[in-house]
Amino acid sequence: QRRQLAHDEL
Amino acid sequence: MNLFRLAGDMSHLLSVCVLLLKIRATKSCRGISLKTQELYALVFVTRYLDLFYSYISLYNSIMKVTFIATAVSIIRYMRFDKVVKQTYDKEQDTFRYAFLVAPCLVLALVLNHRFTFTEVLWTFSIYLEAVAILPQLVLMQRTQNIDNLTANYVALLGAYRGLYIVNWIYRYFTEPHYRQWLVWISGVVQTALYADFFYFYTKAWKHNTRLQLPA
Repeated sequence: QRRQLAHDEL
Repeated sequence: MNLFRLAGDMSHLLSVCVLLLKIRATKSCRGISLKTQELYALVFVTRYLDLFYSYISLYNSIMKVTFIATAVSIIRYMRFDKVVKQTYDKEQDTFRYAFLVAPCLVLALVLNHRFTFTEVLWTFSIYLEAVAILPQLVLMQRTQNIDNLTANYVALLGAYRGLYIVNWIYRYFTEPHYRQWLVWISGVVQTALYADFFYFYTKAWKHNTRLQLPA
């Protein structure tokens, strides 16, 4: 979940 | 996605458009650092590997592909276009890749959220993006007459970073699990690098003179 948050920006 | 993030992305996209416009319309890449452009290409390629294994949104995917494609296109112009490559200030653009790439790689190996191949590369791209503008800033200090398109290109890149910070602050307060120390610190460092540039950029704009950075 945390990982997904970090990776949703460009 | 919040408005700050969208504005940041648009500013980033616009900066690339301005650079491509400069290269295509004036057939010149004078004042543009190939080193910075190649570092950005490396940043995009290492960060957007997730295109192959995770899907976030159509918007994200299109933007990622766009940034990779435009970075490659800019490098192609600067390296291989018969006319454009003659305008490249090769002798002035002397920054060493290794000085930036090596420390970022070491830092990514030591300081990351998870020790996996893709995660380390992603972290590396975050660190590298923070410092990739340095060759461009050094080149501009050496260039006497910085043209408007080049100045605006760098200003838009700086605006993109600034807007991302506002986006992080916004997300920090609106999303309970949003904690990204590693990304935030790199982002603040990156934005700070532009502070000096913006000081002279606004000064030149106010006095309606050409931008010139003191050596």
